[in-house]
Amino acid sequence: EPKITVLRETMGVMQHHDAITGTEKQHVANDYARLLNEAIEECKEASCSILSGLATGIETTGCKTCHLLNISQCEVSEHSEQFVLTLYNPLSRPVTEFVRLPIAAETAYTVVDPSGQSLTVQFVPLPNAVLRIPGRKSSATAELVFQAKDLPPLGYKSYLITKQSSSYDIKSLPRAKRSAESET
Amino acid sequence: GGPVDVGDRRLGITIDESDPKRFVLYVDNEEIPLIQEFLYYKSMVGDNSVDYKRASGAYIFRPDGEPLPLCDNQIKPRRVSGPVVQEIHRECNEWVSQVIRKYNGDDNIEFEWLVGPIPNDDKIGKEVISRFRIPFYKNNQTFYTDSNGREMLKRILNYRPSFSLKENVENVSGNYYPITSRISLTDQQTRFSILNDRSQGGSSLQDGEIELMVHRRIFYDDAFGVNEALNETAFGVGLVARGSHYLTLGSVDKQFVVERLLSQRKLIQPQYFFAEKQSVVSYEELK
Repeated sequence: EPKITVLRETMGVMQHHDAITGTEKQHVANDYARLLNEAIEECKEASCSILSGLATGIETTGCKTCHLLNISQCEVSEHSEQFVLTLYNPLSRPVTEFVRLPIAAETAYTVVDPSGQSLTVQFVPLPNAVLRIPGRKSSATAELVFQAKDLPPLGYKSYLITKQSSSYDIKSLPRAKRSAESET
Repeated sequence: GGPVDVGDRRLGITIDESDPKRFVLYVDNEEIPLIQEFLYYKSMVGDNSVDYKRASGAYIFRPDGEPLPLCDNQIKPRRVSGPVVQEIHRECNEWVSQVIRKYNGDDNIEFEWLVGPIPNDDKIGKEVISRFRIPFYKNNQTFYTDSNGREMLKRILNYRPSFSLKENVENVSGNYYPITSRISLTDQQTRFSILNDRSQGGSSLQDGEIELMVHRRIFYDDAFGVNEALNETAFGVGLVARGSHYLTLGSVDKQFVVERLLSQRKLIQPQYFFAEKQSVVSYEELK
């Protein structure tokens, strides 16, 4: 509870119209960013320990988040041989999410969903303008894209994502094995 | 018939190579001309001593003249196509670019914009908008904006429901409204909407037109108390902003559902949790 309340209180502060529109003084804007970042980190610990009790493959210690996906940067997806991505759906109805994960180009990955199906994936080059974003520290020049279907309401699904050996390269990879339903 | 760059003839879009702000939208096999472009308003400069000398700033949007086009279109658009998503990568100039994409099976076209660092060498404030236009679309100077993601409020150009508006000297900002998640036009048969992923200022200043302000960099304070120009920087240069607009267009009866479900999906997105595996395991072992 105390780990979640920090974010509740911070969101209380963020109701101010300046926080929403960014029209406050610069040092106040920086402080809002600091408050939010610390509160989200606290909340993440709570989420991870709850999820690790529920989902396969999520150890509390190894549980990470990528807050810089908005500038196509993510330590885990760029450097791991294999990782589990768990998506938690906060809505009260099933939702389909198109996942985009930054990866080092010329690397192929496979994605397996909870039923063991290998999903159709696509590798999309990042626009040059994204590579030029000041402050972006990332080796990724492409994104791994796949469709996460029917995330359960107020629930989660985990996907096993594995880098293919270096002998593969994206071009030679056969059109990813299509999961049964996508053929139908 | 004929190739569609992104999507298909049920819902898709093709860019005009010769004039990259022009597109053809395909909706239920109909072809609809669309213009999407980035422009910027120059910020009014003033000493705020009297009203007509007020500067544009954090609490005021006060453009100085008509919006100016931003794209020099030196770089040709690049197309990306595959089994999950099709994209058009478009570079407008050094600091404005965009990806137009449609995911297979999705009911909207995403315009992911990337703006900044806005240059400051000429010390002229720039307030950047993304403007969509469907020529010959008749919406009678009427548009709808959401109120905090809930009901849609009716807006009429240069009109106020509670008092008669004298000639609107600020005829641009006087028609700007807070767009928290959606702005819509309708010609009674179809509904044309742009959904945004964060609150922005926006309006419809001509029939068939929707504009949303995506980024601002201003060099003068507007004397409304913050006592600082709206000039955010990061890593020593102007802030870079990245976000998405989602275009939906279709018959009036169908579109409310499309928009409502899409805005929920985009404003309350799934949370991502990663767990690295120290050694590569098979699916069976993990299961």
